[in-house]
Formats: sequence, C-alpha cells, structure tokens
Amino acid sequence: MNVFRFAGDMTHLISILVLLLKIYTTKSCSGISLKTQELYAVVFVTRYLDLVTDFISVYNTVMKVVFISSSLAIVWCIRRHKVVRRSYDKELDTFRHWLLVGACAVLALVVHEKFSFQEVCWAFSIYLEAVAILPQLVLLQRSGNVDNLTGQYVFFLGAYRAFYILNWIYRYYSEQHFTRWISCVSGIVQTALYADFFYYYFISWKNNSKLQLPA
Amino acid sequence: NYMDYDHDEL
Repeated sequence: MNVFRFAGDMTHLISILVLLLKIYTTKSCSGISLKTQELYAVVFVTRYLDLVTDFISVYNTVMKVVFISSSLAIVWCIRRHKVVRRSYDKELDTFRHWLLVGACAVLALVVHEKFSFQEVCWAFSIYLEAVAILPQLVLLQRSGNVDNLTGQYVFFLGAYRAFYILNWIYRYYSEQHFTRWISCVSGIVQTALYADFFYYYFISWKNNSKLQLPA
Repeated sequence: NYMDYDHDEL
C-alpha cells in the first residue's frame, strides 16, 4: 500500500458517500445516470470475485464489500425506491450501455493476463470501469445544469483513478515486477475521459459559477 | 506474500 493508492481509495469512497448523501438528503436522483450505476455494479461484482476465495487484508475485504454493496444499493434506490425513482431522468439517460458491456467482454476475451475465468473477468471489469462514466457524462451534457453534489460526485470519481496512475508510477519504480499494463493503460483512458469535465469543473469553480457542460 | 499477488489493488 502506498499513499497514492490510499488517497485514490479514499477519494473513490468519498465519491460514493457524496452520491449516497445526494440521494439520501434530496430523495432525488435527478442528474444521476442509472446506466453508469449499473455498469459500476457490474464492474465491482466481476472484479471482486476473489472476495471470498483470497484474503489479502481486512482493509481490502472491507473496501470490496463497501463498493459492491453501495453500488447495488444505489441501483436499487434509483430503480425501486418509491420516492427516488420518480426523479430519474429516464428520457435523458438513453446511452446504450450494454454495447459497452459487450465491447469490453470481447476485448477481455482477447486481451488478458491469463486465460482463466477470474482473469478474464478482472480484465473485463478494468475495461468496463474505464468507460462506465460515459452514460453519466452524456446525461450531464443533456441535462445542462449540474447540481453541486452530482458535480462533486463525478469530480471525485475522476480524481480517484488519477491517484491510481500516480500509484502505478510509484510501484513501477519501487517494485521489481510490474505487470499492471492492463489497468494502467485502461486507467489512463478512464482519467482522460474526465478531462473536459475537469476543465469545465475548474472553470465553474474559478468563476464561482454554476457548472455548465456544453451540450 | 500478497505483494506478489497481482491484484492486491481495489
């Protein structure tokens, strides 16, 4: 464990807490893409298959349980919660996210570290996480105004993988073996997808104005 | 030890 990875995990946790806070306090999921939340639930379930088979550390196990349970809870809230579901932007959240699932599944079958069920699922979840934010970014562009908590949610979600890139650089220079090309390349693509969001987020922060994403 | 474990990251 190094400071960059710990900062990344904490930033990731904060993004989930901000989203839960938004849904809990406003009893609304307006501006939140259900499709991105479903993709994240798939990402965590397929990545943490080793949750019950390999024990790495208490921290690792606790965080995996938190990520899986929170992503499933958020999907449930938006789909089933009698109050929250009413504010879901169904007509705006139309990204065909199952195409992303299919493309990542094919890519994982072709590019993986080892051809085993767990490794292919792991590569699939890494690729899927890189593009999981797309429905959310599309929804933000369509819905125009972005409320603070939603903007903060996306900001922290993007920042966490940037910390992971620093973690991979650190591990590259401090460890003999480095076999994380899949997660490294995918993480760079993932962070790059947030680039324009970070730009408009910085502008809105600097001008102390409402976050506006150009349609 | 787990440091050799390639997927010790979240």
